[in-house]
Amino acid sequence: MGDIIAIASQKGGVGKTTTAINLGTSLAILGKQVLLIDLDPQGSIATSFHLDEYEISYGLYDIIVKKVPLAMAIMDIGLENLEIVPSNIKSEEEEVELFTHSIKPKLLRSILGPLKDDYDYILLDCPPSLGTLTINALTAADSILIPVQSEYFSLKSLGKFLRTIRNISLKYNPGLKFSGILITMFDKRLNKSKEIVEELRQNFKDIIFKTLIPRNSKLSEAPAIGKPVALFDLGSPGSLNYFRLAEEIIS
Amino acid sequence: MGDIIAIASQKGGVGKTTTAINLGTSLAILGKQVLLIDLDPQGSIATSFHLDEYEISYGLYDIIVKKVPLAMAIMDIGLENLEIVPSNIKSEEEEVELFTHSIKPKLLRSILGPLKDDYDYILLDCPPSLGTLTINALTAADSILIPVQSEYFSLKSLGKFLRTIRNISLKYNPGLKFSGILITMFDKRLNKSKEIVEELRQNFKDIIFKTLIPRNSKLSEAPAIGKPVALFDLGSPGSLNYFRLAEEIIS
Ligand SMILES: Nc1ncnc2c1ncn2[C@@H]1O[C@H](COP(=O)(O)OP(=O)(O)OP(=O)(O)O)[C@@H](O)[C@H]1O
Ligand SMILES: Nc1ncnc2c1ncn2[C@@H]1O[C@H](COP(=O)(O)OP(=O)(O)OP(=O)(O)O)[C@@H](O)[C@H]1O
Ligand SMILES: [Mg+2]
Ligand SMILES: [Mg+2]
Repeated sequence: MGDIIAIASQKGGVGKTTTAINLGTSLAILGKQVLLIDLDPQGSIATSFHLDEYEISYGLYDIIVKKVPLAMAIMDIGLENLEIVPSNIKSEEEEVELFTHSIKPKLLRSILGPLKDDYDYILLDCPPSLGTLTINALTAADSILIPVQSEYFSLKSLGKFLRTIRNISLKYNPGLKFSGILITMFDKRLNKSKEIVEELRQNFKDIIFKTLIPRNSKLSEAPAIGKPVALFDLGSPGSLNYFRLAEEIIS
Repeated sequence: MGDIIAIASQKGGVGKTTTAINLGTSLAILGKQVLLIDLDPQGSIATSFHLDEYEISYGLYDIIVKKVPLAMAIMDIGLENLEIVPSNIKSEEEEVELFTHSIKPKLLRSILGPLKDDYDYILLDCPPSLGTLTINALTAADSILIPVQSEYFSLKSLGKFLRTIRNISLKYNPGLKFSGILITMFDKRLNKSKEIVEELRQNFKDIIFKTLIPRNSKLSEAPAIGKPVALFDLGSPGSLNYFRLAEEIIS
C-alpha cells in the first residue's frame, strides 16, 4: 500500500525539489517502487533529468485541466524502480488557468487513489506557495515532509506554515500525518546555522529527522549533470545523507 | 517622479527579499526616499526588521481586500529615508482569500499612482509564484529586477520567466522596462558557479548588472539580528556590493 508523501514548504529555495529527486532515487536503489510527481509549474523535476519539452507527451496540466488519465503521463527515465510525472505547463496562460481553474481540493486525491497499490512511495514536489496545487497535494498525501534551511527566514516561517497545515488537514484531510522536518543546506562553519539547528531540534523534537543534509556542492551541480548525486558520486555527503534519510523513512 | 521597481522571480529562495531590504537601505543611505512594499504573504520584510504582529496596524491584506488607504499602512522603522508597508496576512483563510479574490491586475497600479511623487524609489518584494500578487506588481512597476542564483535551476527557469514577463507586459503594462538581472549568492570557489555566471553574462549581456552579490554569511545572519547588513557591518562584501548596485541603478 503506497505511502503518499507531500514535500512542501511555502518558503522558496529550501530544497524541496532536491529532496524529491535524491530521496526518490535513494528509495528506488533500496528496492522500493517510487513515483515522483512534479506539482510545480517551474518543472524542475524534468530539468533535473535533462528532459526536453518534446520528450514529454503528457504532464500535470493535461491531467488536471484536460482530464488525461495519470497513467498516460508516467515516464520511465531509465532508473530502476523510479518513474516520474513531469509538470509540462508550457505557457503563462496555462499556468494562470491552472491557478484560477476552480480545482476542487480533493481532485489529486481522487486521481492518485487507484494508483497507490502500484508503488511503495509516491512523492509530490510542491511549488513554494499556498495555492491550489499545494492544497491538492496536502489533501492527497498520507504524510508531509517539510524541508527547512538552517537560516533565520526558514525558522521564522515554520510556525505559521505548521498552523496552516493543521487548518488544511482539519478541513480536507484529517488523517494527514508528519513524515518529518528535514534540515537542509546545513553549513557547519556558520555559528548561526548551528544555533538554528539547535533551536529547531528543541522546538520540534518529536517531528524532526535525525538525518540532516549538509550544504554540498555535488547536490547543486547534479541538475547541471542531469543525474541524481547517487548516480555519479555515491560516496559524497549529499548522497550518503539522502540514503540515511531514506532508511529513516522506511523504518 | 518615483521609479517603481518590482523585484520578482518565480524561482524560490534566490534573494528577492534580501535584495529588497539591502538595496532599499543602500538607496536610503545615499539620500533617496524609498518605500519598501511586501507583496509576499510570508511577510519576510517585517521579519527582517523584527517587527511583531502587534506592532503592525495595517498591511497588504487590509489595502487589497478591505480597501484601507495605503498611506495608513506605511510604517516608519527608524531608518532615515526608508519606510515600509508590511504584509500582514494572519491566517491561511486570508491568504486563500487574497489568491482567489478576483483582484484586477491594475489594482496595485491604481493604489500606487498617487504616491509615486512622494518617493524616489518604490520597491515591490514579490512572492515566488505567478499568482495575482506578482501580476499586480508587474502591472504597477516601471521596471523589473530579477535576482538569479548562480545555480543550474535558476539559469534554466530564467528563459521561461522572461517570456512570461513579456506576455504580462504586453497585456497589462507595455511600458515595463528591465531594471536588470542580478546574480546573487555567487560562490567563487565553485567552478559550476563561474560557468553559470559566464553563460548568464553572454546570453543576457544587455540587461545584466555589472555588480554581482557574493554568498556572504553576514547577509544570511542579518535577518536574525533584525537589521540590514549596512547598519552593522558596512565594510562586508554583502553590504558593499548592494551599495554598488544602488549606484548602478541611480546612474
Ligand atoms: N544540500 C544542498 N547543498 C547545496 N546546494 C543545494 C542543496 N540542496 C539544494 N541545493 C541547491 O539550492 C537551490 C535550491 O534548491 P531547490 O531548487 O531544490 O529548492 P526548492 O525548495 O525546490 O525551490 P523552489 O521553492 O523554487 O521550488 C538549487 O539550486 C539546488 O541545486
Ligand atoms: N548573498 C547571500 N549570501 C548568503 N545568504 C544569502 C544571500 N542572499 C540571500 N541569502 C539567504 O538565502 C535565503 C534566501 O534568500 P531570500 O529569502 O532573500 O530569497 P527570496 O527569493 O526572497 O525567497 P522566497 O522565494 O521564499 O521569497 C535567506 O535565508 C537569506 O538570508
Ligand atoms: Mg522546487
Ligand atoms: Mg522573499
